[in-house]
Order: sequence, then C-alpha cells, then structure tokens
Amino acid sequence: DAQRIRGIAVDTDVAKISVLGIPDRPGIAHGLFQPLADDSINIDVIVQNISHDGITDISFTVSRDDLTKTLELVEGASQSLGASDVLHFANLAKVSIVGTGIQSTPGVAARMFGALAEPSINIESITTSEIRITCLVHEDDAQRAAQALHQAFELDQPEE
Amino acid sequence: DAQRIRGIAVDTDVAKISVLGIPDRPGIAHGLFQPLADDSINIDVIVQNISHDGITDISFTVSRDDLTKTLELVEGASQSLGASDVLHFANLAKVSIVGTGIQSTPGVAARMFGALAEPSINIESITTSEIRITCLVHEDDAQRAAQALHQAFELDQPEE
Ligand SMILES: C[C@@H](O)[C@H](N)C(=O)O
Ligand SMILES: C[C@@H](O)[C@H](N)C(=O)O
Repeated sequence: DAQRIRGIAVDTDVAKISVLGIPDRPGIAHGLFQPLADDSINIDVIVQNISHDGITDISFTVSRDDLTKTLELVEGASQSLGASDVLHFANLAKVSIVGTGIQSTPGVAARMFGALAEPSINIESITTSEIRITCLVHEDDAQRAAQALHQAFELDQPEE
Repeated sequence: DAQRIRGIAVDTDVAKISVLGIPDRPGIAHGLFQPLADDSINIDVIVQNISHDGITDISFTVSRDDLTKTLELVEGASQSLGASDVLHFANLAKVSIVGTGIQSTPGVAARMFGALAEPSINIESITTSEIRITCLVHEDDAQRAAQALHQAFELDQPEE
C-alpha cells in the first residue's frame, strides 16, 4: 500500500470500562460480552494485553449514554467470571489517525506518538488496525491532540 | 453501516514483544517506537491497556524475520525508559474478522469470542477498529480458530 493518512478522527462520546483481574482462559471474553450483546449495547474499542500470573484486564468503550446500563450488566458478569474490580471513566476521548498502509509503513506509529508527546499529552490506551491507530487521551487534551496530529501528518482541515 | 463480515484473516508470521512495567507518562510510547522507526521496522498490532500504580505494558507485533533486530532495539530503549522486563513470543498467530459496521452492531464481538470459546481457544490479546477485530491466539489454534469463525459468521471459503 502507498501510505497516506487521510484524516484525524476525534470522538468525545466515550465511556471506558475496565474489568480488572479477569482469568485468562477460554470463554472469559465471551462471558463478559455476551450479556452486553443480549442487551443490544454497542461496543466500540476493545483492548486486552498480556496476562500476568494467569489474569489480565479487558477494557472497552461505549457511548456515554450507555454507561449506566453497561455497568449494571458488567458488574454481574464480572463477579461470576471472578474479576477483581470494575472501573469506569467518562472523561476520555478517542483520537485516531485514519489512512492506508499504516501497518506496512515504518514510522507512522512513532510519528503519532511523537505528536502527542511534544505537547505532553498522555496516551491512556492504544489499539491499531491496518487503517487506523486509536489512542484514548484525557478529554481535556482532545482538541490539542487533534491539532498536533493534523500538523504532524500535514493535513489541512480537521476531519471531525 | 449495514453490518457485514466479509472475511476471516489469519496471519502466522507474528512475533509479539511485550514491554512490561513501563511508566505511564507522556513521551514513553514515542521513546519506545522511535528507534524502531529509525531502523525501518514495520510494526503491526500495538496494544496498551489501563495502567496500575502509574505503570503499564505495551505489546506489539512484528514479522518473525524482524524479531531479533527489534529485540536489540527494544532492549536498549526499554532500559532507558525504565521498563521492568521485555518478553517475546514467536508462537502466536493473528486471527481477525474483517467487515463493515463492526462497531455499530451489537453482538459482533460476542459472536467472535463465543466462536473461539466453544473449541476452548484462548484469546491472548484483543484490538479493534471499525472494520476489524483482531485476536492473538496460540499458533497451534490458528486453523481451528479460522474454521470456527467461518462457521460462526456463515462464510464459505477461508479468506487467506
Ligand atoms: C481474557 C480472555 O480474553 C480469555 N483469554 C478468553 O479467551 O476469553
Ligand atoms: C505508556 C505510554 O503510552 C505513555 N502513557 C505515553 O503517553 O507515551
């Protein structure tokens, strides 16, 4: 792919739920997300990283309107799955670079992270696909992050 | 978007590096990935979840050919960034569902995780975008995972 970043997307309608200390064995992710599917809750970003001593955390985002309902469902599921805690955050925003060839071009991720590092914006979480790198940042940093990314990728108008 | 899963992608040329116990403050992700960009290393999946007591882990994948070179660069960067450890895994595979409307349709993620749970395939990590959900699984599970996902999403031919 020719590498081209088409735009920067910012979404502040983000509520993050982190289910902590969940056992890392088959069926656990399904047990957590099936009750949300049964209740027609739209899940946006999902992040799970490496486990330690057989337990890991799963974080995911929903729209802020869905936070209360989602927490009720997750509290129940988390207990039966043996999670140690459930945290939620309604002060985050999603900033993404969107384009082609992101994964096949060295330096794209570093350029994004560098653009956020320069104005001291902290990256709360990272997920990627071949067309998109998404970071969660504090909502107060969202606009500064968007400006920094527009500059770093030499884009004109803010996309959203 | 109308929700339609177009295909299942499987990639076994995956080496995962996990940098553990890295400080959660601005500039750290940049410090980790810039040396890799300077050496033209292609980064595929990047995952960072919530931090605990100010530290978190960052995992990412490269092609297996790049593992040795990447580890040399990461070891140096990790020490100067204050990470506690660097682990690597060359026995994983990436399985993804690819389509449209993934984030706007409840139940897609749960269906994927359910398809992997049924044959007891463990999910090592999860990242998402609006067109793709990617899980890392043990490479020995890759084909079974692909078959289970084709069935769960009623797709005919394996895509890759
Ligand atoms: C933690 C969770 O992802 C678990 N490994 C599973 O397969 O469901
Ligand atoms: C951990 C790392 O992502 C850090 N929060 C940063 O902003 O660089």
